[in-house]
Amino acid sequence: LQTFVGHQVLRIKTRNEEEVKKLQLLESLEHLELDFWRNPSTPAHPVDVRVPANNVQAVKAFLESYGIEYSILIEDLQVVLDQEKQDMEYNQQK
Amino acid sequence: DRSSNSFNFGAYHTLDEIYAELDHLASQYSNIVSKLQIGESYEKRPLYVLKFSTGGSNRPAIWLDAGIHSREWVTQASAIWIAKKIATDYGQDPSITSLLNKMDIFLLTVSNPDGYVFTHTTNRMWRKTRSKNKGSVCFGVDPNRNWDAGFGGPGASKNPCSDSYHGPSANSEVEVRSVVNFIKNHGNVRAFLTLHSYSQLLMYPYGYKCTEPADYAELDALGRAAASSIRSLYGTTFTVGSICTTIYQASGGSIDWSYDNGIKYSFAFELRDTGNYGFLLPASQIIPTAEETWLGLKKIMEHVRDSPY
Repeated sequence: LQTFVGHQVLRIKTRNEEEVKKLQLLESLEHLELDFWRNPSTPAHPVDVRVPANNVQAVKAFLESYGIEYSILIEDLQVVLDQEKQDMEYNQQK
Repeated sequence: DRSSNSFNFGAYHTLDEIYAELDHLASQYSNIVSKLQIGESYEKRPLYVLKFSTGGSNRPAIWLDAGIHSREWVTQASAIWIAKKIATDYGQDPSITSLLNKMDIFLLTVSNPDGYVFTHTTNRMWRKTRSKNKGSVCFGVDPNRNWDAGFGGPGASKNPCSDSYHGPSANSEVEVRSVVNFIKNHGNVRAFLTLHSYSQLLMYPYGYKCTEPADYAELDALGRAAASSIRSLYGTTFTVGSICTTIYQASGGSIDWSYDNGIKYSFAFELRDTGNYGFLLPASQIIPTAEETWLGLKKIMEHVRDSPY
């Protein structure tokens, strides 16, 4: 089973079309293996993206270099997955 | 044991467990529920639809599906709760009783079974089908970019490794083709409702273009009424609008196909949450999610029942 240790989910808030375009550029960078849960579209819509552990710093650096605001929605995805697995095992036993 | 009633609707289940419960529902409520197979997935898993019907032939029908994006687990879980709800409300709730006396409901609880199994066994974050892509090391197609509605246009990727890969051609995915064939052969589907998660949205066409559908005013008003019903239970707020204005331009989506094929009442739901759990909504929220979703669906279904076209 694939693990997601250290994967973070970031919420990115854009202020203008230019920032949206920057995120669309980020979206096209395949080597970062980003999983966009909510894709960049217009400044009104926040973007949620899962970032693999080894690319977290690169993505944050990209955002910070352009002054794009972001927050961490999920600190470590594997922790949430482990909780889900635990819940399923508990429910199975029940 | 088909007579037992031990299925826990407040938990996530494997495909086998869900399929066993479909059998159980069809057996327990055989007066109105039957199970149909409309095709099989790429990896040869059956695609089962529950048919809710009080009789008659080729009655007007409502189509409801869940789980086309496999990782959106709360949708498959909500769908099975909704199946039970429809079955138990018939004969008890006057609204559902009158609906089923006039129309049939078809419910596809797991639209993408291969992907769903893959989320349980290999990669919890898997979204696509599991078909092989010729000439690529990457698997799968986004089945909600594979419908024949602006296929290959904006908001879909031509890269097989992308999570929004549209596939080699419209309907290339057998999971999509099976639904298309079923609905076309039926010929009398009046509403097409699809469940996704997350981000709490209720959307109508279009996604492949940013123009209003001909029935914009009615769909918008109905969507708002449904969102209001959803909010009435636990205060969950849904944003209502077209796919293009609410999220982003996305081509090859199912409700665009259904609308362009004459199914006026075409809606996509994005269920709870607002991002804190992503596709990992805690199991304790399955039943509340299903309950509130049911109120929204019911509002739309009642309108469909009362507004023949």
